Amino acid sequence: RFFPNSSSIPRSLIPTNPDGKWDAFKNLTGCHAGENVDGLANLKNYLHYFGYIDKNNFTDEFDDNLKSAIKTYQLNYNLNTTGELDGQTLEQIVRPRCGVADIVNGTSSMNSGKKTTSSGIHIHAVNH
Amino acid sequence: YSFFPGTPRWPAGKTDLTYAFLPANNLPDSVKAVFSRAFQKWSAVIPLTFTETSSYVVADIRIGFHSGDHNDGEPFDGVLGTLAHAFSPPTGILHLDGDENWVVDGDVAASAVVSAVDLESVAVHELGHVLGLGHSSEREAIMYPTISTGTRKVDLAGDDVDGIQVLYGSNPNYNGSATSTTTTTTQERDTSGGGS
Repeated sequence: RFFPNSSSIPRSLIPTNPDGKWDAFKNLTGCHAGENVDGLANLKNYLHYFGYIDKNNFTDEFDDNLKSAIKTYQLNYNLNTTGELDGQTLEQIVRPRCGVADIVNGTSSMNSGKKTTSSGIHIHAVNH
Repeated sequence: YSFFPGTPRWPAGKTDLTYAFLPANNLPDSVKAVFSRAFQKWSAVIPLTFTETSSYVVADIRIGFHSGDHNDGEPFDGVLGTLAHAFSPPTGILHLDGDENWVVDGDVAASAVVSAVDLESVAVHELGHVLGLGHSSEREAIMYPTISTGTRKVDLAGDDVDGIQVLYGSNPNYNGSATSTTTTTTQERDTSGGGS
């Protein structure tokens, strides 16, 4: 499907949900640890696919593994590391993206893989 | 910038890489030209050259558009979602999702169509993987993992240049001016509050 410009894309090929297949994740906004919410298992699959969470029997429970994975994701994308599914995090998650994992074989040199200070605090650089 | 585990790169003696397109795709010249421009972004900053060849089987870098499951263990998912993927060097494989609405001529920002994806932006990113770069946490970098629809980002940022030059050194003709240009429309659902 190649088009010289975006206005030449036929209406029939334009999806009704603007964020595509991950649009449903937006329903998880506000979820936090301890909750059990429909759709969290799918989110765990997403995070597994991109290297943030180990393969497991994914359930809809917001467990510690999911919280840790979300924190790592937030760190990599320079978001507030709350471990919660806030709107900003989900807006980032549903964006179209490259299929290459952010964390390969458990290691990453994105923000979450950077060296820490002697106090164990991540050095967080903000690009201006 | 980041690298794949083990920091794989193309062998030091192999500086002239060839690339080819999957013959079954029958790509028009306009699409091939997009990749030519994308290769030039990288060759401008490192001492590697990229030349198209008609022999897909023996090319160092093989580019193909595929839909759904295409037998590499990484099935595509239709419109939006995952757009493309590539493998670390020296594998030389670059796959793009054939179901996307790829905009070829660079005016992706001119329309309100939310599913339009700028092909050159994605091509430059994936070639970064082909050369050995992983993802970057810097939003301005080409190697940032996500791209909003209606966005065109084709120029290497300083972070991209720094990373790729760690792997291959600098092109002697590189003048050190990496600029990052991103063009967006209102379709970029940016949560920064700054609008587009």
